[in-house]
Amino acid sequence: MNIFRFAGDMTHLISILVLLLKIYATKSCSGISLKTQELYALVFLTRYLDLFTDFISVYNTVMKLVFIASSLAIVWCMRMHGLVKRSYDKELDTFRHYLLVAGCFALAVLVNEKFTFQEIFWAFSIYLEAVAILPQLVLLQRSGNVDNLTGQYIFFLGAYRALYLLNWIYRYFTEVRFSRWIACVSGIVQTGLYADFFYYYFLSWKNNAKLQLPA
Amino acid sequence: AKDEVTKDEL
Repeated sequence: MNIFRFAGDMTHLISILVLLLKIYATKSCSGISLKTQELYALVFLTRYLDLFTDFISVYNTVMKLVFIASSLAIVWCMRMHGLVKRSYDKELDTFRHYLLVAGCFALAVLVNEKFTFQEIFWAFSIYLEAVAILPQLVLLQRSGNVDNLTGQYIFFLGAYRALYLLNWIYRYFTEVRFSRWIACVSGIVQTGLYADFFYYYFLSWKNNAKLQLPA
Repeated sequence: AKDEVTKDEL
């Protein structure tokens, strides 16, 4: 375990908790894509199938449970919580995310590290995580609403990606047999999509800031 | 035992 990876896991967890607390505190999820949050929950559920078969460390097991629980908590909040679900932009969050699920699964069946049930679902979760931000990106472009996408959420999401890239570079130079090319290539695509998302976030934030200037 | 590096990253 190197510092980049640990910090990456922490910032990833914080980004999820910041979003969950923001939704729960303001009892509003306007501007948040439920489809992206559902894809994230699916990413964790399909990536941690080895939760009960392979024990790597207490840290690994605890973090997997926390990621699954917190991502499901956000989906539950947006689907079930009376007040929150009323503020959901149902008519704007229309990205056909099942196409992303189908595409990533097809790719995972073709490109994986080993043609086994667990490895195919692991590759699927890696590909899905890379594109999961798309419904949120489209929603942000349509609504321009950043009320619930706090700057902290964006910052921690970006930090998570940057730290994981540093982690892979670090492991490439320090470990003899480090080959995670599926995760690395997919991670670079994901970081590119996040950069695009941040760009639209900045535009919306700047635009909103202008709107709120005293007339 | 699985000799390859297990998926130790989250």
